[in-house]
Amino acid sequence: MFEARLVNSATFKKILDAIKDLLDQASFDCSESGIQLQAMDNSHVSLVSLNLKSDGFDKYRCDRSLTMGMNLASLSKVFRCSGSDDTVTIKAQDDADTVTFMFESKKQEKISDYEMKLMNLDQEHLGIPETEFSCIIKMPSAEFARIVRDLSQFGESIVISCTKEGVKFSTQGDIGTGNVKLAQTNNFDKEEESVIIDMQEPVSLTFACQYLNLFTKATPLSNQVTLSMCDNVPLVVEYQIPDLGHLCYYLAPKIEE
Amino acid sequence: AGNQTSLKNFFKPK
Repeated sequence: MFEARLVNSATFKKILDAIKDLLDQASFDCSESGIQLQAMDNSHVSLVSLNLKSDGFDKYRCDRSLTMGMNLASLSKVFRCSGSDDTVTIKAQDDADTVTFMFESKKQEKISDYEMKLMNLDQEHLGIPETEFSCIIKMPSAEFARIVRDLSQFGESIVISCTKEGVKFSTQGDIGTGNVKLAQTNNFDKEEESVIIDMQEPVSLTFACQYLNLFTKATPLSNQVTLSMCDNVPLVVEYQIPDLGHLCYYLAPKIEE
Repeated sequence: AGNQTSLKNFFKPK
């Protein structure tokens, strides 16, 4: 028997919004420790890694580990039926081929449930090597989304260059070039608004705008985003989900032609 | 600008 209850169903909806444009379908691996999802997009350029810890849920029970393969467009339809203040309870029997989502309104005057068919997905888990990153940049998530959106108008790629002075985002296209430089802030009172750079060595890498834009769909989940970079290694874009876990995206770099 | 690499060049199946 698997049962997970989240008072704030809106959080799950935000997680879904953050992954459904990258992935058509994905397996949710449920165990005693929580729910995990790891999946690559169809082009094998990016990878989504979601980790929700069991004690972040208001109720969590998982007697036997189970993998629930879901079509994310279908799952989105289910969550479109939930109210923003609803509580969600996710339930599945051991070896079941369906999962049930129950939504309860705050005062419990409305209760709805949706049963969805599960899928058998050929899932391939990738080993992600431990990396000592050259640069770790922590910045407001809304600022990152804004920069990616702005620069995407001009080119297909963004070069992210990090030195100890700051981080520079650059693009070039047919109409010209664009650069955004962010300096490290000294505003330690407001951590949420800070740009903090932890640099061992300067690094400069090129990434596809298309994917960076899809990653920023996670912006509503967290005020801050962390970008971890190292030469010749995929970029890690990490959003902490307060009290529940984290959502990480990995993006393979572009290399010189 | 640049050629897109595959994630499979970096991460191997478990």
